[in-house]
Amino acid sequence: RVPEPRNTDNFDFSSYHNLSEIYSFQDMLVAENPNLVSKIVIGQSYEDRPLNVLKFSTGGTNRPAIWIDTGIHSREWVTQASGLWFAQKIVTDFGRDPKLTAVLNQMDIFLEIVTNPDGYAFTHTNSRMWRKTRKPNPGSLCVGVDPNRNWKAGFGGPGSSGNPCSQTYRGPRAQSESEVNSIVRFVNSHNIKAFISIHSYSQLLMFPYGYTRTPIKDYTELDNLAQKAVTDLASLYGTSYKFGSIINAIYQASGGSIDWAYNQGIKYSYTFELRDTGRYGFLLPASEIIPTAQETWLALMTIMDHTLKNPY
Amino acid sequence: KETFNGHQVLRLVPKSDGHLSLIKDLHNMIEQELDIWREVSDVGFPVDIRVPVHQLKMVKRYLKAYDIQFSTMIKDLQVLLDEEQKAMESALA
Repeated sequence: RVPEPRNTDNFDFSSYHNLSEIYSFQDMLVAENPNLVSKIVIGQSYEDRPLNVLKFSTGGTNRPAIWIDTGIHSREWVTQASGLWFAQKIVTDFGRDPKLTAVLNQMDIFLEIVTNPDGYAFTHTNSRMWRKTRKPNPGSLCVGVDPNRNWKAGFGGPGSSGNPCSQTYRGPRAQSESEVNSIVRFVNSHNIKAFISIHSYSQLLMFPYGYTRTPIKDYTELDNLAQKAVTDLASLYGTSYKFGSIINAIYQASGGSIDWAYNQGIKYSYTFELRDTGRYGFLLPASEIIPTAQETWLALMTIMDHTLKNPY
Repeated sequence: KETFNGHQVLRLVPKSDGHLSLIKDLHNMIEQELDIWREVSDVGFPVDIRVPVHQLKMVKRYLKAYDIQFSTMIKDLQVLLDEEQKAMESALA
């Protein structure tokens, strides 16, 4: 049996980790940085795993906040791996990087690294290609709901499926999945000003809407900010991203998280699709985790900095 | 543990609206067998599909019959998965 790292300095960010290693990392990070990081359990998954959110805060109550989630689709391993790197980056850069420090001096950051823990555990034990949750569907042999079609934003519309065997099965009703509903309750009870949901792959940065062609009222601002974010992202390794509304950038998708967030009044709602563009797909080699996280961080900082400087 | 020996990931490039419909038709025909990695969006935008080994011949024949351009993005998925597993184990060690 290989001993687990006893502190986050020994944690290997350049390899993929199973769920228990991720949970241990979160606990270590909290223990090492009690004045900055805390862990909030916002709910339980269908299989009773905790839905952990790391809160990065320098104090205050009900501060404006930034929400970041990674890994709502369990097989997109580079997203959970990037989430771990972001968490460490926040604690190491706070007090050193002026932009991040300014954000944390006025705002909180909430980071949910494993948004779909049942699915993630299943990818390690049974099927690496599993995408959905693990809740059984009554009357069907097929298991799970696509947690990014389960939000109350055009729920049930085109770009989602009513077939429990489909990879994009929307579930029986909006927010039926505890993994989704826990975020809904949490976000609605906090002062969230930016909502960023991270997926892989295909190198895109998108904003609402996915369920309708109607442009959002903040289209120009979000489009300009997306352009700046992808430019900053590309400045590190030249990775090329496309950007735009979900429906224009990829396809119609109903019941998605950022459409819901935007309709709740969270203006800066974005979703990423991280590397790659068609060599490895969901099987991005571990050697690309850190470069992916590093470049994504630049774009995240651009969005967070803009959110700080443009209160609403 | 589910294995994916011989599964290929094909990259399709639709060149017309007709191709888009044909790819959707293919997916509808064998929805539970095909795993769409990158969904159908627009003409010129790639679509990535994981095809199980027992459906490969049929799918490739279908694509050729309708002149839908495709390439093999991943030749054998299990090979990549084995490499990934080995990398994780050696990182732990």
